[in-house]
Formats: sequence, structure tokens, C-alpha cells
Amino acid sequence: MFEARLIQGSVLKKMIDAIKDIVTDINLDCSSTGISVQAMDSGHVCLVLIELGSDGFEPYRCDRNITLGLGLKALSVVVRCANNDDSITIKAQEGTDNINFVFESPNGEKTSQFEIKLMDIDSEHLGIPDTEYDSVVKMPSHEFQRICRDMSQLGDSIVVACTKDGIQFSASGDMGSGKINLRQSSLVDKEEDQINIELNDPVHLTFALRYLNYFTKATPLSPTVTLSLKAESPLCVTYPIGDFGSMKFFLAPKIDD
Amino acid sequence: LIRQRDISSFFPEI
Repeated sequence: MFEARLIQGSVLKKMIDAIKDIVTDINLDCSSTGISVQAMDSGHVCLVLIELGSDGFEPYRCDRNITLGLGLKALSVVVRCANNDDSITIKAQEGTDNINFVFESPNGEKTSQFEIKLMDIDSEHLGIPDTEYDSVVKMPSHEFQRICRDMSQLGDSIVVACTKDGIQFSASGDMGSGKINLRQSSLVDKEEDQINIELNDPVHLTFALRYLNYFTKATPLSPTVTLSLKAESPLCVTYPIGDFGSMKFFLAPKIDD
Repeated sequence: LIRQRDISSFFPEI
């Protein structure tokens, strides 16, 4: 038996909105410690990794490790039927080919139940090692969204460069070019408005803006985002989910041949 | 020429 109740059902809605343009099917890997999802886009350019600890759910019950394959289209249709302040309970019995969703309003007056057929999704599982990054930049998520949106008006690619002077985003195309520089904040009122730049080594990488713009669909999940960069390695864009999980996007850099 | 590498080539399969 698997059962997990998320008090803030809106978090699940936001997670699905964040990935539905990148992946079509996902496996929910459920264990006693929580739920994880690993999925690649059809072109194998990026990888999505969602990790949700069991402490984010009340109750959480997972008697045996179970993998639940779901089509995102169906999942998206179902969670859209939940109100933002509803709790969402996910239930699956061993040996059945369905997953159940129960939505409950805060006062308990309205409950809704939906069922989705499980799918058998064949996906390769990759090991994501702990990496020592050259630079780790934490910034307001809406700022990153704005930069990606603005730069995509100029070109298809963005160059991200971290130096002791800060982080620079640049793009160029037929129309012209643009550069945006961010420096580490000195004094800000709210921690979420802070720009924090950790630099071990200067780093300079190029990425496809199309994918970064997909990733910024996760902006409603968190006021902050972290960009982890390493030479000739995938960029890791991390959105924390409350204090119990995260959504990470890995994007392979573009390489000059 | 700018090339986009396959993301799975960066991580080991398990």
C-alpha cells in the first residue's frame, strides 16, 4: 500500500505545470524515505529530477518500494480539478493498475476522487553524482525568469559567465546583442531578494534558451533559484520545494566543435 | 559549429 497526503495540493499542481512541456510520462519512484522522479526530454538534452522527502506528507505510508508510471497529460487534467487550498492524497494498492487521487477542501465539506490508469514506462535511470561546482549562484527566481525571457528575444543561446565581478548573461543574434550583469547583493531586506555568488573558479558556458525558458515554468514553486555551473558539465538549476524537497533541471552545455 | 550533447552522456546509467 502506498499513501501520501500533501496538505498544500497547490504544490503538486505547480510541479506538474513546471514539467509538462518537457516530459510526457514520468515514473514516481516511491520508497519509505519519499518520492523521486527522474525524466529526460525526448531529445535527451535535459534531465528533470524531483525529490520529495516523506516528511513533506502527512500521512506517508509506503510498505514496499513501488514505481508508478504516469502520463503527464492525464495527471495534469486531474490535478487541475483540485482547488489551490485542497489537500491531495495519492493512493496506490499493490497489484492494481490504477492510482487514486483524493482532494479535500480545508473544511472537509468537499471531497473529490479521481483515478488514473498506470503506465509501464521504460526509462533509463542515471546516477547523479555529487559535484563540486565552479560557481553556485542563488538569486530571486523571478529575476532568472526575466533574464531568460529577455535574452530569448535576442538569440537562441545564452552565455553565462561567472567571474569575481559577478555573473553575466549575454545573448546575440541578427538584431543585436545584450548583456546583463548581476553582482552579489550587499544589504537586502528579504533573504529571497538576495543574490549570492560562490565562486571557486571562473566559468563560461553556453546554453539553449529554449530549455531555460521551460525550466522557469517552475518559478511559482519557489522565490529563489540556484544555478550550479561547472566547465564542460551540465548546468543544474534548482528550485527548492518547501523545506522537504527540490526540483532540479540539468541542461547539457552547447559545445563549439 | 555549435553542438548540443546528449545529457545522458554526462551521467552513469544505473
